Amino acid sequence: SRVRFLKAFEEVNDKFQEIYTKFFDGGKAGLKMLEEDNPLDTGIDIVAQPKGKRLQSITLLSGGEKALTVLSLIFSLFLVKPSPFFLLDEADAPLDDANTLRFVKLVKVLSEKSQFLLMTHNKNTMELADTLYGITMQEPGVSSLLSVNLNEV
Amino acid sequence: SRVRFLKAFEEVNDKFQEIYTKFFDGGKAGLKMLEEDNPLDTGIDIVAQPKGKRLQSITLLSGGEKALTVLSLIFSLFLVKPSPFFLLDEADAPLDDANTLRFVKLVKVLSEKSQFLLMTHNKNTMELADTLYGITMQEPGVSSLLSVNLNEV
Amino acid sequence: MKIKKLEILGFKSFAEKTSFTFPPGVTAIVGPNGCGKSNIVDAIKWVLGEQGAKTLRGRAMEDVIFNGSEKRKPTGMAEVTLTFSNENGAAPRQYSEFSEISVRRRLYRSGDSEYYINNSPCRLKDITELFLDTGIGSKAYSIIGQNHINWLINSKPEERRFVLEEVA
Amino acid sequence: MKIKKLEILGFKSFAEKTSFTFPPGVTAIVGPNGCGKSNIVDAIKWVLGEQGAKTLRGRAMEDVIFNGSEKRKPTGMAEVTLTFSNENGAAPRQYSEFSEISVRRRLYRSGDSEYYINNSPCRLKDITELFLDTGIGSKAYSIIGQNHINWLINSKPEERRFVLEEVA
Ligand SMILES: Nc1ncnc2c1ncn2[C@@H]1O[C@H](COP(=O)(O)OP(=O)(O)OP(=O)(O)O)[C@@H](O)[C@H]1O
Ligand SMILES: Nc1ncnc2c1ncn2[C@@H]1O[C@H](COP(=O)(O)OP(=O)(O)OP(=O)(O)O)[C@@H](O)[C@H]1O
Ligand SMILES: [Mg+2]
Ligand SMILES: [Mg+2]
Repeated sequence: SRVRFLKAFEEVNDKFQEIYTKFFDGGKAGLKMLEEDNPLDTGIDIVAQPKGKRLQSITLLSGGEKALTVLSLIFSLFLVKPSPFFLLDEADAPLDDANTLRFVKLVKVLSEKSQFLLMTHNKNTMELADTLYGITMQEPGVSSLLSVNLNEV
Repeated sequence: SRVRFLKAFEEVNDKFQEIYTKFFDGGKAGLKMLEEDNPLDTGIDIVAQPKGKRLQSITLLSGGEKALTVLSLIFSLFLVKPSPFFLLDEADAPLDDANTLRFVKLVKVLSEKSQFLLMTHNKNTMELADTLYGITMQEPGVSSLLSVNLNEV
Repeated sequence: MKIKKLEILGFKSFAEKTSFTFPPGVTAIVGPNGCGKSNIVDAIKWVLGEQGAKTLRGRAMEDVIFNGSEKRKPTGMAEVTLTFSNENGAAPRQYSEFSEISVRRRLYRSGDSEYYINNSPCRLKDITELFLDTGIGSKAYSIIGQNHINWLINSKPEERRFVLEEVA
Repeated sequence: MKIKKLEILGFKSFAEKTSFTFPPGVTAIVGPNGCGKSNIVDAIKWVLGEQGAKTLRGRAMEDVIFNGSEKRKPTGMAEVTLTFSNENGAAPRQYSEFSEISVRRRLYRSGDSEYYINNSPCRLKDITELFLDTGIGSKAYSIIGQNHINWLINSKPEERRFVLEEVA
């Protein structure tokens, strides 16, 4: 199990760097074991350095930079061990237009191997979707599904 | 000081109800003292009931409903004791288009008595602003002010 | 295992039975503030075994049962059913001959709760075992709730091991 | 007291001196992710006396000093100056004849920090007293940081008294 953990750590770390540089057009990202000699108990640090910036604590990153860092990490976990579906509730809310487009492009690629359910208010994200479900409260206080045909949007 | 607290409580409570029904086109909102007989130490509960829904704990409200409830309360504090400026960092992020427009309309009205600084990615909010400041990192890692003339947007 | 269908009845704001099928690719779920989008996320977490009322934004688990509206009385039960297709036989041995697997969870106002796999009663433990090693679960890395995107950054280093162990 | 001007130098990503004037009405501050918008909010909270490094997203207060970039070395000092107009004489008595009041805060890498009111050195206590009862302050109800909109809902009932006492 120690060997399996180290293998997973290496693979996720590699993918994390790969996806992160795709999102930020450069920069560096990685995972760090706090106690390298104790892989079965060690805590994990996340390191992220956007392009052109000095390396600093991830707590100093902006709202959008944090969201993209987490999305890069989640997608790298997926590439190592695919999950049958993703459920992301307004994950695009902190992103500016350019980063929303990068996010949706990557989702589109990954959606060939997994189903994506995205709750969103963002028009760029809606345009990308294969299917659109509208939720409404035509009767106040009671939710129902409005089947929306994509051509109508 | 007990009298002053009770007076402020009453005034904020009235304004909160007024502004909340403006935002939600109805519904009820208010403040509750947990210990009415001990105004100087009591905790304060926030009660909010969107139009057409049963009264429930505020924790069950949606992301956008919570944001509008807080904005109603903050603006009602302002009407009782004006603050010279408001600084709202992406407070419009959880709002849908309809609620964003209600939010910006109210901000426009209040901005006659106070300055508003709004960080935003939302085009509806940008259109409302009297002045637009662009922040850029033309030199990577270094922020600078891009003076933007509103007509250029 | 791919998600095929979600059926919600009496769970939070879904008073009437509502069914969703999930076509492949990307499905966007849209609607005004407060219409019930995040309640769908809560329904999926709940049927997969979520035990914390606070994680579902409630104070007690009973808060997930439809609590009434202007015109309707509260209902007595919440029920969510999630159906997966099992074409590639990824499910554990005892379920391998089923082409579809459905899990159901019910909660009554009385506090009684029931779990089902393919319509036969089971325990929560059976549901957790069913999804072991499939990447499906209420705490899976692939479910990110509203305003929760930064949890991996705000969490302690020890808590982050959990996601790596999941993929190991 | 109305805000007239904000000057930032060496604070977070603002390596060069940057000045903002605040016209009346609504000013929208826009720009791509990570460009420095929230750092402006932090600069205003900091000059008004914020003492918690964590509230400014750092681990130690030194994290607010410009830490370098691809082409620049870290600087040795962070400085923020906020200037108010005092036309209606709302400021406390000893400042009532000034038509403008400016507060400045500096932090050096050595850990030394300095406060100024109208260019003369003072203590943090003087700045807090200056703003007493004006509605201005790093914890004022009118400053809402990013992702912080729900703090009033998520806080405990006792913590909410604070905002009511501010207006009482
Ligand atoms: N048990 C319940 N019975 C009836 N209604 C409920 C129940 N629990 C929650 N609700 C209602 O559901 C609504 C919240 O829905 P939800 O959080 O899914 O909205 P949303 O579509 O995600 O909105 P947003 O875009 O603002 O995030 C609230 O108005 C709340 O009152
Ligand atoms: N001391 C410092 N020195 C240099 N750069 C810093 C310092 N502290 C923070 N930064 C940088 O400032 C950037 C964050 O800026 P900020 O949070 O203001 O962005 P933002 O414009 O609000 O973006 P978003 O739209 O994503 O919220 C980070 O990339 C961070 O590395
Ligand atoms: Mg929601
Ligand atoms: Mg920001």
